[in-house]
Amino acid sequence: RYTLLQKDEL
Amino acid sequence: MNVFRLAGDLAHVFAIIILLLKIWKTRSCAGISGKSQVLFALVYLTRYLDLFTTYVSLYNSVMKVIFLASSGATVYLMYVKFKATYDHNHDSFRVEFLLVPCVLLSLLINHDFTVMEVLWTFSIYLESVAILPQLFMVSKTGEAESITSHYLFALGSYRALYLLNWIYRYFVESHYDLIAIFAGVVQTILYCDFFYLYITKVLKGKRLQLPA
Repeated sequence: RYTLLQKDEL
Repeated sequence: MNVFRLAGDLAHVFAIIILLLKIWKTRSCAGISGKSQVLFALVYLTRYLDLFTTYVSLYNSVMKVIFLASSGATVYLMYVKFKATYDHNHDSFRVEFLLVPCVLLSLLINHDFTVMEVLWTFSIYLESVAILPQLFMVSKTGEAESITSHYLFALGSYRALYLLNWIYRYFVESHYDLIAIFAGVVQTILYCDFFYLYITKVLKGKRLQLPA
């Protein structure tokens, strides 16, 4: 599942 | 991190520095849309809340702080320090036409219905259209100073470079985020007309003047 943890972009 | 992503981030920082320097050196924010700048500040505020909850890297945190601080500084310079030079008569775009659809869309189409996710999604949608008051202002006055054009070019390039980054990541890392990609495509398309004018006029030393 896509979560905030994987948000490595700006 | 890949070369497109890094170039995109650098273009983004470069755009913000150009804008701050222009306002600071000329002691004026003439030709700049305060509404776009407030929308960008709102974009960073709603997206970078994870600064306090999620640590990605030092680079990531530092950049987030740079975007928050610089957008705050820009809004301060425009609405407080150099308020007298703010051209609000030409900054007449109705921001509720952007804010309301972005709020509704982020509530309807998101990865997860949580406060942080919805705010992140809202910031992605809002960023894609936040430049419209500025582009509207340029079209209303029919011209833009060269420095403002350089700012817009750097700011537009940033998301275009991110599109290349997403293509790269899709093939190399099998990573993709449809919300970010969709909004990034919209954001880049909005700049196309400006890119054309920038390349055909500003780079040839002419002023950016729209045909009457």
